[in-house]
Amino acid sequence: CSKEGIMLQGMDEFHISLVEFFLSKRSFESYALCHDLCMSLPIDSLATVLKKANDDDVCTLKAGHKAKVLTVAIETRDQPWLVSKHDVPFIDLGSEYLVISRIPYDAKITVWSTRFARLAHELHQLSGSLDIQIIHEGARFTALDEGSGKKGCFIFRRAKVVDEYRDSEDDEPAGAIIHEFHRYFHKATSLRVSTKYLVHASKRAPLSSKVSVLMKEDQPLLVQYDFYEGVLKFYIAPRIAD
Amino acid sequence: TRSQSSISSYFQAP
Repeated sequence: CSKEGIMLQGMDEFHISLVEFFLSKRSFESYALCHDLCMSLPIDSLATVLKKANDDDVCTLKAGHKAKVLTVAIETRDQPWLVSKHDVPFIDLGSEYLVISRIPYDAKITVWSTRFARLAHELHQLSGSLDIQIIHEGARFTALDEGSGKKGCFIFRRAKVVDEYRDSEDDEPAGAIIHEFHRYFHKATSLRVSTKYLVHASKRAPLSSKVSVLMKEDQPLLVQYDFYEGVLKFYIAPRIAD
Repeated sequence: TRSQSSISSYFQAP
């Protein structure tokens, strides 16, 4: 927790992907902090507690100086006398916290997140890994089923119109890439990643209508959702040549 | 052939 907001970081058990989630202080009804605070929490326990709250409930998260637990108070909005309190004890993660250095990416595309989710799902049916290539003209996601020889490919061409936003939920321009593509393209880049982790990242589509894919040769793939209250980033380690 | 790299190898521990 810092004066800007709350930053969460987590890693999967196989250490293939790292998730970073930033929630700005503006997404909270009130946000008070005396000093920066770093907590290691079991995400399952935190999720279990937060799921006890209904959509309209008020959740208050509290941790004191040298605290060993995060206290979550859940209050019913129209019945403020009705409060339940839950403690989530801290755990020791040791050195599992990582510093993510900001690197200049070679290419960035932004596509509709629902389309991205469909792409990840479809290619995962074919193969455990896929190749992502971004060239000047667009981007290509390819998966090959080595058993049957079937190959699946999704191509995104650079949008001709700068703001090819959809007018309604149903009016989705096929394969359109939003204009940020121009600004972030420096050189043709390709990466191979596990489809399983791409599917995982793509499931966060409800957060934002758009998702960005950023790449740099031999660096983790970055799948990023920007939204008003913050940003969600998935870093996925590539499969590299032996 | 390709092998899966570990995400920890790209980022540093503080």
